[in-house]
Amino acid sequence: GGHGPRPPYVFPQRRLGVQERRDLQREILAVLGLPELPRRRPSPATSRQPASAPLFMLDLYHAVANGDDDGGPLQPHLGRSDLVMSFVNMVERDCTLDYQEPHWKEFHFDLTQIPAGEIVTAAEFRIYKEPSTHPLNTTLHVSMFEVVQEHSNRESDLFFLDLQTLRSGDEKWLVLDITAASDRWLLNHKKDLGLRLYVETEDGHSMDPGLAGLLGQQAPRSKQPFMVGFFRASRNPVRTPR
Amino acid sequence: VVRPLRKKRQLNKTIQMQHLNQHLGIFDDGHGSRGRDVCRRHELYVSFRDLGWLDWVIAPQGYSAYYCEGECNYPLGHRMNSTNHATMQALIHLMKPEVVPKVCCVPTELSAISVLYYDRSNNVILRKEHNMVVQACGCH
Repeated sequence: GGHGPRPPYVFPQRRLGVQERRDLQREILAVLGLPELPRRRPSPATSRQPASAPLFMLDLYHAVANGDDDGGPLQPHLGRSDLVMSFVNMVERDCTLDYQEPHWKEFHFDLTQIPAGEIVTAAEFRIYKEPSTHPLNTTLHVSMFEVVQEHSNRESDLFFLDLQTLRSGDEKWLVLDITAASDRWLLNHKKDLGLRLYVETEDGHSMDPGLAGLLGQQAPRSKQPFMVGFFRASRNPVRTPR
Repeated sequence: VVRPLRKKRQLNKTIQMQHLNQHLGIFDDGHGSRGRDVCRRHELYVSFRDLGWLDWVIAPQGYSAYYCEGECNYPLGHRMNSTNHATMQALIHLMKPEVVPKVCCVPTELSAISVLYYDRSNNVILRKEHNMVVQACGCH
């Protein structure tokens, strides 16, 4: 340039073409670090009932939004996190046959969708407990382990994660700290062998988690177990030039 | 989407922005009469609904992003956080206005929003998106 007077600056008025608009939208999504273009989600009849993970995440969102507005306190993990992801339980295995002790329940999650470069700040496993009358009014110990290695001829190697003590009549969401396991899973996705949950009575007897009132995949959608990961971004998303 | 505001609200907003801009030294006394050209923040509502993103964005349905428009007139107020580059560009513009444009009016302070959305596996994600809302405009 440099020849002749410069025209007065105006915003570009040209309408974008379909392809240009699509490219631009894709670029904006990339800047936001969001996955590709919107895709219409299937809505089967079962999904009409709200699921536990989205409900919990919506509560978190409101906590964040209100915290932003009021400057009020946030949930402890939230303050240190840029990203919170919920994971639906993919596979559930039970070992609750009467003749086989101890009883346990195993849960698996698909963590492959976690964006690269995220650092785990905390992770929780959430399972709903209904009041149980079997045994009546007893103290129960619920422990969570990570399955570290499986063996064909003997019991799997386990790593202790968390222990919660509650009454058999309690009804609430039970929150177990699984940060250590998710940290390892993030480093090596192939090493995700699941989480194993045990219930013991005060006198040390193993108990079927289902009988203790802990709900699994067969529960109503709003009470199904899920996992929540809190992450901190280690870098900004890279923007690919068009 | 630029939504027309009700007159009273718009007036209040303008007054609030004038206070903010004055604090930042954007309004210069020498150019106070050229209100239209002064670098200031304007209303811009980004609607995820209008973008057709509500298929996967759960919340919010939209947010006030704002944008900056106007010219950065020199000399700047002494509180203006101008870069050396901006100062030099302003100087060259005075000498050769047809070659080099005036320094741009840009966001100088931005804040984050939180977005709740589904990923490809129908997991739900809550992400803090930084630098999404213009808090103040100025020249850098």
